[in-house]
Amino acid sequence: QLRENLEGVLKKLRGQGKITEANIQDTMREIRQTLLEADVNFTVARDFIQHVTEKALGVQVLKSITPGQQIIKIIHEELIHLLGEENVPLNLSGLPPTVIMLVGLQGSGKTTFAAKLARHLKEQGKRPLLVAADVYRPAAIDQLVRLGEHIDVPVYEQKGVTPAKICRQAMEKARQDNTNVVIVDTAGRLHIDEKMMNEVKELQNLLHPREILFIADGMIGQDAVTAARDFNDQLSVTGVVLTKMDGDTRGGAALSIKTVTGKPIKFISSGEKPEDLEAFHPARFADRILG
Amino acid sequence: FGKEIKINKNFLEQIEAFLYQSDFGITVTESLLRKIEEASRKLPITNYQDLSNILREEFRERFARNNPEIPIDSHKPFVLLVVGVNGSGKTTTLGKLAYFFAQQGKKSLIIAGDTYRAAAIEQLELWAQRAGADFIKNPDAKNPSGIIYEGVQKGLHDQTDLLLIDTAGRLHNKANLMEELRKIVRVIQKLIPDAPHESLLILDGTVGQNGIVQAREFGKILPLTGLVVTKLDGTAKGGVLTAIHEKMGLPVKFVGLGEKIDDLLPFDVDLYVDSLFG
Ligand SMILES: Nc1nc2c(ncn2[C@@H]2O[C@H](COP(=O)(O)OP(=O)(O)OP(=O)(O)O)[C@@H](O)[C@H]2O)c(=O)[nH]1
Ligand SMILES: Nc1nc2c(ncn2[C@@H]2O[C@H](COP(=O)(O)OP(=O)(O)OP(=O)(O)O)[C@@H](O)[C@H]2O)c(=O)[nH]1
Ligand SMILES: [Mg+2]
Ligand SMILES: [Mg+2]
Repeated sequence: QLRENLEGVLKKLRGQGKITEANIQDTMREIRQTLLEADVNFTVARDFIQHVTEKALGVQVLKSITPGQQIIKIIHEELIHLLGEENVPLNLSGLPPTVIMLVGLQGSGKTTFAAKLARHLKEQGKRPLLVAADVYRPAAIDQLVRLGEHIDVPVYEQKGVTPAKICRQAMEKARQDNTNVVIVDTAGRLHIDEKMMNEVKELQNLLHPREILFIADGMIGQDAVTAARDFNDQLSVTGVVLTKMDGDTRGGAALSIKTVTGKPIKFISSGEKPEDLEAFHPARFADRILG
Repeated sequence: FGKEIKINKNFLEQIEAFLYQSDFGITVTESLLRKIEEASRKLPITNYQDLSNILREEFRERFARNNPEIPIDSHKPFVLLVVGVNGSGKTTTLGKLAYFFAQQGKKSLIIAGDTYRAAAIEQLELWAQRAGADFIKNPDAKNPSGIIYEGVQKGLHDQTDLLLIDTAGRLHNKANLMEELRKIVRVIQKLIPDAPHESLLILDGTVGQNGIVQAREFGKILPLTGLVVTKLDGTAKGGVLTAIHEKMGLPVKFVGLGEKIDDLLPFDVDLYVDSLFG
């Protein structure tokens, strides 16, 4: 879609020897529009445009391609660069049991992702344990227990106690059972909810997770930046997961979240089933954002 | 005088950023900026209070015909359906609605129309208990048609005030799931031809421009009668509700302001404008 919009604008650039500020303006306006429609954060989009403009200016137009193609190439490369260049895998180093803790806003897909991750690790020969640490949402524990049954992965659960106690006892069980990866599902929470953020900070201190993954709904808009920044400031977030990417959202939140936290996007969730999990590939995602 | 203009330009840029970051999107932001610029020529805008006053006037105009009321006395039983994408807050909102109407002396039967997601029925059942509503479910159901039919039948028989129907989350680009939603509506209409009397799209308040696509696509499947925007107790402003209201004339009925049973507020445009600056 961006390419179609650019075609007309970039036709004007043909026959011009150099990319100048004047002839690049329309192009950059078009790009900014595309990024905003794709839910890239306003400030992130503005900085991106500025950066790409600087890169493109004064570039001697090669004989082999049109100036327009050259600009698209710069934009595409810059997007891939900002998204992280290449896939960063899960960090499972250190003495087992390795802990992976999942955090994020309400309804972003954490519980579902916990099961996906457990299944993925089981396929890789690991012995995972799921921990149901959401004591607030009605039937949240039942949900994870049910999902665990479907994929034949044990779930540590206990009703009527605090998340800290659940996690402590889960780690004991993990050590007893020779579990090598513990996946902790936590309640959805607002980054501005002090009490809930303190709870998850306490869990971090208790568990020393190798990975804290921020699970974000792929359809999230401008708030992606505020939420991600806050979670990242308050916790040692090590990675990001974008969910519901089987929808038709362009997922500009990916660029916003990566830019503002600097943390790698590790996985994409693309469906409701446990097998709907993919590694994040910056190049593929750049195409999606540009439409 | 030149300096005055410069200050104004910088302030306009700040306003532009503020509007975009509230998820108003390109079309609404540009039209709001034009209105603000016009207003500032008559009376200079120097601070956010001035801006707030202008926006309040503008939004009052845009939402002048917004009616957040749900006419629950117009039919008995009154059939209300909630639809929307995964995780938007449908089940929680349905529980809140049952409680909201219970405060008005209305008795509800909640129908467990999400037959797919793990523990969806258990989650809704807990909400029904909290709201003091009756509840009907079929834990062995492989699809929603049967239990929804059964529930509506029971509601007719018992002459319940309200039938509140929960549905599974579904992405609007999944043709089979949208077809299932059409089927749900047909099943209801077999028993009550002019139902559902209220079809609410439940929109996650953090959603970006995809919210407009959601409204449009769900609107193609069934005649939506209202919008509920959830999770506005966070930092998201839910700006897409403006574009949806303008493009589709869809009334904004409620906002969700938390996870407790009474965290549901009928939409009030003044409160909404205030919340933009909150
Ligand atoms: N289509 C689709 N649906 C998803 C995906 N991931 C999760 N879901 C659905 O999104 C909804 C919310 O998922 P949950 O796992 O309950 O989300 P959560 O973050 O645990 O929610 P809270 O615990 O309430 O904060 C469910 O209907 C899931 O089936 C995905 O990648 N694609
Ligand atoms: N902060 C806040 N959280 C909310 C609000 N409404 C719902 N939630 C939370 O959002 C999460 C998802 O809510 P659900 O009611 O399960 O959403 P759903 O649309 O039924 O989800 P699916 O059936 O899986 O598609 C839960 O953790 C709710 O507590 C709200 O207004 N504010
Ligand atoms: Mg959960
Ligand atoms: Mg639900």
